[in-house]
Amino acid sequence: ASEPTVKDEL
Amino acid sequence: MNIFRFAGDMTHLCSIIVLLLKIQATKSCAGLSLRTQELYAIVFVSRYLDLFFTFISMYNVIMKLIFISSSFCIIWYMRCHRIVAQTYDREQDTFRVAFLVVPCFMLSLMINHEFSFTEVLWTFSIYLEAVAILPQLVLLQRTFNIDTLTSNYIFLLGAYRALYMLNWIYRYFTERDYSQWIVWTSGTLQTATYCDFFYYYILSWRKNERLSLPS
Repeated sequence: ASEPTVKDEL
Repeated sequence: MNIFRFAGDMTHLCSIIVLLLKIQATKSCAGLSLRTQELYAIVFVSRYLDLFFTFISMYNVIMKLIFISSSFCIIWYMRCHRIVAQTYDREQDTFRVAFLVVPCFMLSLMINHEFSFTEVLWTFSIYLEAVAILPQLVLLQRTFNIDTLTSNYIFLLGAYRALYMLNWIYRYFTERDYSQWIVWTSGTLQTATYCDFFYYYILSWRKNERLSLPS
């Protein structure tokens, strides 16, 4: 749950 | 943005354009699952809620708006268009979408990066996208009705998933701290579902071929 979420993908 | 990611987005866009062109040119949505299209609309709306909260780039904003509006456009054609709506295989397209939506939502409540409204909805959209094609797969198995444009649509969707996987591999090796296990796991499952889809497509295509042989 600590991993950064990458939201730049569609 | 790397070439795989951009090519993936473009094939995704092309798949939607092909679908809309097919509907407009043939005035028919025969062989298409409305339930799959509605699941995609849910996927896009729940994932792109961040349009209101975070700005990534103009490219992202425009693409998100295109995906949301085009999915609703397809649904409008299949449900409301005077001629197109009559060609919808209502009796065959009976997949219970609750069996997909409810488990995906439960899973997103349990496995997520952060227990917040937008994060849970985003995770839900990732899970749901992985299985959204299933009603279409079932419809295809039932009707064996697949034309060239529908097969192009499926091919482009599969290509989009494959290119996204290449994009993840590329980013993993070129970017520091790039890791997204939820997206990778669901994405791999989703791409595997398309392999299944292709298998059934070839099967039905062969069947049609044999059936059309002159006796």
